[in-house]
Amino acid sequence: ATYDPNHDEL
Amino acid sequence: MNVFRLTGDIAHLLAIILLLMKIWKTRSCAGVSGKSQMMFALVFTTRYLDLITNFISLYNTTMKMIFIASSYGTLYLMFLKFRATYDSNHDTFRMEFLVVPVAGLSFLVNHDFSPLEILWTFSIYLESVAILPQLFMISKTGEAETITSHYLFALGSYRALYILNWVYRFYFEGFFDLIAVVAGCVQTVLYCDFFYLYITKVWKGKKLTLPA
Repeated sequence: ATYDPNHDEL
Repeated sequence: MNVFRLTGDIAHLLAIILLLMKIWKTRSCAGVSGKSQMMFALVFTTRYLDLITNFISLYNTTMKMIFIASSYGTLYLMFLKFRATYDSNHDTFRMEFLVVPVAGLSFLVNHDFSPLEILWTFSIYLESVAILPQLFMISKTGEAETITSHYLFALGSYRALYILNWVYRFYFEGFFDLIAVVAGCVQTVLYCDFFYLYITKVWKGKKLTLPA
């Protein structure tokens, strides 16, 4: 994946 | 979640707690940049709007709420409770020089042209440079209190640990977020000069002062 639409990282 | 990510988050939390403790215990925010703190509050506010729209995990929600609340708590202490101790004469960095270009860039370079995603991107770019007023303030006064330097070290370590987390995630999960990685590297590089001074001075029991 090129990015996580959920943005789990803080 | 991996060990680098977790220790990064803990370093971030520790930094925020250190700063709040410094201000609370000394009843003073001398040497702390209100502009950096205002931008951190803006960073957390624009990044964590997904608290309302999306549930990820209890850990995620708790940490986000702590970060938002503590950033506004810091602003309250600096600009209301201990306002008289705020060193505004030395906090002269122009915020618009960071916020305006960062806002423009977040419209141009993002993963998805949607309001929440643009705000997330804005927060990532702004976070990478939000410490500049603080570093500028230290360069103007030529020194930092030891507790303030511990705060900065913890805050800088957080993004450095996140870089290790991204390396780990790239190799073991095939995950790579270019925007986060580039901004995170920029953010970490900004601390390098400070890290050097911190290790060569504060770790040897001296106060952080800049070479004349």
